[in-house]
This record gives sequence, C-alpha cells and structure tokens, in this order.
Amino acid sequence: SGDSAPLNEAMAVLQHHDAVSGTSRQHVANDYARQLAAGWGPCEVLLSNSLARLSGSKEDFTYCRDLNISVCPLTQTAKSFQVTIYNPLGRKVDWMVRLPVSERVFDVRDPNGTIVPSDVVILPSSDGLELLFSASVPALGFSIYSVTQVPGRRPHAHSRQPRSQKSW
Amino acid sequence: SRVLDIQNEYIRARFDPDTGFLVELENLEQNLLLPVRQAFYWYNASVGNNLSTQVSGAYIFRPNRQEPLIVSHWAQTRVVKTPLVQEVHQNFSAWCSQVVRLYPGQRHLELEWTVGPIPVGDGWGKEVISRFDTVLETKGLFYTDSNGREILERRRDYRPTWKLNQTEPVAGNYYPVNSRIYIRDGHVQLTVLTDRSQGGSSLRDGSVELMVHRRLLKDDGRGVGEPLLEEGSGLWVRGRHLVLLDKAQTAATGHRLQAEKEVLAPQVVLAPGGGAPYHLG
Repeated sequence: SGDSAPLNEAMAVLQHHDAVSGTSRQHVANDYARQLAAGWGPCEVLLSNSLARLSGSKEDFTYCRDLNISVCPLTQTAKSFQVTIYNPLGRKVDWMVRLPVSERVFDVRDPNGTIVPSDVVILPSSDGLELLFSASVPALGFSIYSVTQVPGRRPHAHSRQPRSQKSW
Repeated sequence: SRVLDIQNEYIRARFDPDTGFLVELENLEQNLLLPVRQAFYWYNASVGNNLSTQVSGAYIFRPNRQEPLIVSHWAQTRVVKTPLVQEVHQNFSAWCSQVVRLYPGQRHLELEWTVGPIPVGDGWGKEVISRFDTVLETKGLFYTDSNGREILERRRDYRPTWKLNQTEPVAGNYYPVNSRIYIRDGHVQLTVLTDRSQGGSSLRDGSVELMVHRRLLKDDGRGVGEPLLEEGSGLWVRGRHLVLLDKAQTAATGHRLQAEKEVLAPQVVLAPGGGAPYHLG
C-alpha cells in the first residue's frame, strides 16, 4: 500500500528556509535530501495504485527521477513502453515529451492508436539520444502514449548541422 | 553560417555568429523586435574590506566590486533543427553551458542552463548570474514577485517606507524572485520566468539578472558556522529560464498562463506495458 504522509511531512519540514537557501550546515542539508527521498518512495506506490485504478490496468510503473540529466533505464533499454502523462492543470495542455533512448527509430501512438510525429535528436554534449513527441493531455487528467522501437527502418536521428528537415 | 537563429511561428531568436551569444529576440505575432544580449557572469565574493568586515556567505550576498566578470567572451555553439525542436547549444566554459530552445507553438524562449561545479581553486568565492541586457528605458524600475505574493514594483536604490542610504549597490538592489522578474518601458515588456526561487535585480536600465549558483569559501558569521561550500568538487545545477517578449499592456496574460504551466507541469510515469487488467473488486 502507498502512503503520501511521509512526503507530506518531509515537505512540511522543508518549509524552513534552510532547506532551500543554503543557510544550513552540510550534514543538515544532506538530511533534508534524505527525508525528501524517503518520502517520495511510498508516494510513488500511491500514484501507481491510483493510475492502475483510473486506467484499469495494473502496470509496473516506473518513475524516472533523472530525466533532467537524460537518464532513464526503462526507456533506454525497453523495445516498447508506455508513457502516462498526468496534467494537474485545470485546462488542456500540449506538452513536448523528451525521453532518453538508445535507438533511433520509434513509432509513437496516441491514446487512440494513431501514430503521432516524433523525432530522435542527438544531444551534442553527450552524444546521447532523446525521443521527442508532443502529447496532448486533458484538464486534470492523463493520456497514455505507446512507444515502440521500429527495427530495420532507416535511422531518422537528426544530426547537429543547422539544416532544415521535412516534417513527417 | 553567418545566420545563426532559431524560429517558430511566434518567436525568433538570433545569435551572434562570432560570439555565439543571444543578441536579438523577436515576437513575430506582435511585430516586436528587441536587441537582447544574454550572457553568464560571476561576482567575486567579498572577504571583507575597509568599510566592513562582512564577507559573502550563506546568508549574505556581498560582491567585492560592482561589476561582475564574464564567464567567457564567446560560446562554442552547436545547432539542432528538427520539425519538433530547434536548439542552440552554447558552451561557455567547462562549468557553464546552456541550451536555448524553441518548440513549435511555443510563445516563449526556453533557456536551460547548466552551471557547476564552480571552480574555486583560485581562492575566489563565486556567485554566478545570467544577465539579459536590452535597450529598454526602464527608469530604474523593475518588477518581481515576492515570497509567493503579488508582483511588486522595485526601484533601484530606493525603499518605499524610509530614506535609503545605499551602501551596497549590488546586493542592496537584489530581491527575491519566486517565479518571475520583468522590465518594461511602457510599450514593451521582457519577462523572465524561473523554475525555482532565485535572487534577481536590474542594476542598470534595460538589464535583468538572476543568480543561478554560488560557491563561497568563507563563513559569513551569521550562524551557519561553515562556508557555502559543498564537499568534493561541488554541485552541478541545471535549471530553466523562460523568456517572453510582449506588449506591456498584454504581457500579463502570457506570463501568468505560462507560469501556471510551469508550476503545475505535467508528470511523466512510465511502464513496460502488458499489465494485467485491474478491477477494484
């Protein structure tokens, strides 16, 4: 069973300015980080349970905490995976999803099964690859996109040269 | 190429092909063109002087001189252009880089900066800023949101409730920026949205700066008992600034809606797929 109380409590402790401004000793700053990380674990379980009930499918949900540095073991190794995007805003949003990958050609399908335009770009700083596609998510709701590697198709990864490309 | 720019249907950002710096921003929808030079600088932290023994530390921002030093006079650039994204990657130094990004349909320019680990082997504490310089005649005024409350007008070297004797021309004009800072000249407004609370200011007319990272070697004597100096080589910090150029009269619509999208950003959850049907029973 999941639990959001530990994260609630950690967030309450982190209201102190020491937690964000650098005005604490290093070992105290480390403890703030520890509390936050410990609180997130059971909250992930709670989110997974909620999504399973709402979507009607019990999945092995994964939360990639290192997406900001383009690291996600699932998307970088799996041949196919699902991307659930939850929109906490009270209006529909279109949002560009960026996921680190290791292959160059993917089919991305929206919740209706229609293929949506996608790109794989090379990150100049690391030569890593990132998959991009635009997701449309309803107000206070979620959309599930399916991503599948396409074997054998000509690589479509974009190089670093400043040249224009035809759209899909 | 002599033309270094990225563009979607709403925004065009032009870069100097020689320095690699952002030099011009254009709102194509409203036909607004503003020269904007953006670069990274660092303030050398004070270790105390004849006027005061106060050093720059965790609580206290006190540079040892008014002018910051530029991180680099040019950036190594690389451009990525695809139908779904256009990016200019700027590498200023071994510890400072940035991606300037435009997605289709986006009405703002996204600057994703990566700073650190700040080198301090030279014995100087450093407080790193991103600064936007424009020609806007702002008459000493700029605007910040304070501690999550309403946006407040800030006036350089001035306090609304007492006669200020300004003794710290830089730090004395820094204010909290919780989600946005902007300048305007009555016609055009340049807004910078932040993804976290930062310190910010406008130390010259037409200029906006935000502090993105700091690493200091002295304790400021305000109770922490240790300098703001992480163990090991120091921290890497990555964050985003969203820049909007608008008419002053209509700018609030743009920055308020975009700030909502930032605060309540979509959350991504992944799954390998093929899960079993789930029934509440």
